[in-house]
Amino acid sequence: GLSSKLEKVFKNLKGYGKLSEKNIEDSLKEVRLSLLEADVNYLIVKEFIESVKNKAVGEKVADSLTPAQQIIKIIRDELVELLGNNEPLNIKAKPPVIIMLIGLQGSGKTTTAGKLALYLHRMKRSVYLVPADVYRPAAILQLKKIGASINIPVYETPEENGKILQKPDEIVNSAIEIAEKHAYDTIIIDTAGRLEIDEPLMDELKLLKNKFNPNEILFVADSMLGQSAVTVAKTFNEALDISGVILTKVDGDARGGAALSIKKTVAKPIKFIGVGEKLSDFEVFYGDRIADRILG
Amino acid sequence: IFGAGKIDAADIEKIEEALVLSDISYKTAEELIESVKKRLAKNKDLTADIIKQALKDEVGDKISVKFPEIKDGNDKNIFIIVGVNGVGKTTTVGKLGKYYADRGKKVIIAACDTFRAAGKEQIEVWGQRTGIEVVSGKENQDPASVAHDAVQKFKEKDYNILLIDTAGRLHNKKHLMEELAKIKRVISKSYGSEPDEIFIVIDAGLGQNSLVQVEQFKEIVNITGVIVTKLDGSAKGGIIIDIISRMNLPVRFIGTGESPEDISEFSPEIFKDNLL
Ligand SMILES: Nc1nc2c(ncn2[C@@H]2O[C@H](COP(=O)(O)OP(=O)(O)OP(=O)(O)O)[C@@H](O)[C@H]2O)c(=O)[nH]1
Ligand SMILES: Nc1nc2c(ncn2[C@@H]2O[C@H](COP(=O)(O)OP(=O)(O)OP(=O)(O)O)[C@@H](O)[C@H]2O)c(=O)[nH]1
Ligand SMILES: [Mg+2]
Ligand SMILES: [Mg+2]
Repeated sequence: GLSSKLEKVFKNLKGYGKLSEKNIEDSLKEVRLSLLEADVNYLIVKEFIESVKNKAVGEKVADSLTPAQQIIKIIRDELVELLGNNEPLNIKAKPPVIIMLIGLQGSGKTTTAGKLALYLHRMKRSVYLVPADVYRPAAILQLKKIGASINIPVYETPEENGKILQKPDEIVNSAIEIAEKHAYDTIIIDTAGRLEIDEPLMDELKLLKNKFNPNEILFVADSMLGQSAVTVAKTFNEALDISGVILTKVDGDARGGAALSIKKTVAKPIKFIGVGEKLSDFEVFYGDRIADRILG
Repeated sequence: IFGAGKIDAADIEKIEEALVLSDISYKTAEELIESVKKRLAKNKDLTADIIKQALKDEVGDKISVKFPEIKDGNDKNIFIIVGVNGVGKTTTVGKLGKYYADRGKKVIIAACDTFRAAGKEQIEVWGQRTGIEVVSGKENQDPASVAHDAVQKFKEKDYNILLIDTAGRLHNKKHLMEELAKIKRVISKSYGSEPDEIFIVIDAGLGQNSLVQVEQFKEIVNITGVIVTKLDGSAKGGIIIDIISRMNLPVRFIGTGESPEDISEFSPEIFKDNLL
């Protein structure tokens, strides 16, 4: 991994003392390569390396560490600081609290809606799932089956002969009325996957935000995303001012550099990670675990 | 971007940035840059256009590998569609059904994702909308047994193409990869020979892990081709260069949207022109 590569860079270093600019330059080449392989965005890697270089030059190597270990510590500390830790969900508002899940196609929103519902249910909240994806075949059925598997009520979107009879804003409107009537305190809205460059669909999300003022707008992102994670996250955030991020499929073996790219771009907390297909495969986000993965 | 005359370090960095940002692996980006430098070593006046064309030519060299024709021309052909979660397998199976039906083939689809919520209903709706027959089992039925039933029906009737949709699975989940190997064995046994094509679906928006996916799936079920989806998004699909040149696999189709007609045969020409 990176540690052994850096140990090689420093193996000809005579004694310890301070980290020279030359030692640092050589080691940062390896770090840069490692971060690019981990899918951290090219431009974000550039900024990161600059900031690590500034922190490292002239630093005295701690007695208990080798120069390589010292560099790794600086990098790791920087990564952990950038990734931050989770922040609590904004669920202190007057009920029903509204949480809306958004993101690209296939990122895991519908599954995550179920996971979040189970998580909040275990916190003794009364959750109502709302299927607002009117495009994907069997999307509503998917959320219905998920709700049934964990005994969470799901809004009955009216359908007739395979045709959905409400638009997303009408669905949410009706669902909120029912939630208020039944005293459900938390509504989770599952929306259709969409490209951030699809203007009509982005307008649909803006409409939902303006009409219903969700307490949380969570961007659900596949942790395996590549270089375009920056532009995707930036666009969703600029359109909707997201309140947080959920990274999915972290149980895979991708290094997950997209986490850093997204966090640095939107400066919003990563709140949870999805770690499997079961609805219980859901954890609160801790930056240090992901930092170690990204470093490889 | 590029100053007149030689390519300097700043230009190299700009080229490297453009290549890496398109999800080309760092290693391949460096190879492309070295080849372009060699190619343009004798050029006296370098302009941005000359460099760009040299890059396109080098990319073209890497992706214009000659592969055998896709195996869809026999009287009977079986395709299995595999890949990690959410990349677009089910949607692609739906699109391929229409693609081949439009070309006069009699198509049947096997709904072998018996695991995920509404996995089989999703492809059933596609079948209804495109007029393609779908064989599906019961909820949580062993996917291999659904596959077996589908192959039996495929052999008995005059279908030309059997498309098998499978559940998404991460390649690092050993038991799920074993399940896939079993599905393939059962199909081969019922069919009397190996499936004609096993396509892995790759999401153009994902990064370098796609190469690991291709590698790992290939090890377990002998991938014969690749389908890259979501190229209508902002990702450039540079990973295609790595898949073709490093994995030595053909990209057969690309997905460019969520409607039945949003599938087309991969064209190296169109791809390299859109890349830079
Ligand atoms: N291994 C793993 N799979 C996941 C995780 N989260 C979701 N999935 C799977 O990813 C696939 C896509 O999940 P969906 O919930 O349908 O994704 P989506 O964002 O709602 O998709 P669209 O509505 O089409 O945009 C499914 O196979 C899920 O089971 C995760 O954390 N780990
Ligand atoms: N924009 C766009 N979306 C696509 C494309 N292909 C598939 N999708 C969308 O991606 C999402 C996931 O597609 P699925 O077909 O369910 O993916 P899958 O691989 O079968 O997912 P699992 O079975 O859960 O692993 C859906 O919302 C599709 O409409 C494409 O080429 N472009
Ligand atoms: Mg969904
Ligand atoms: Mg599927």
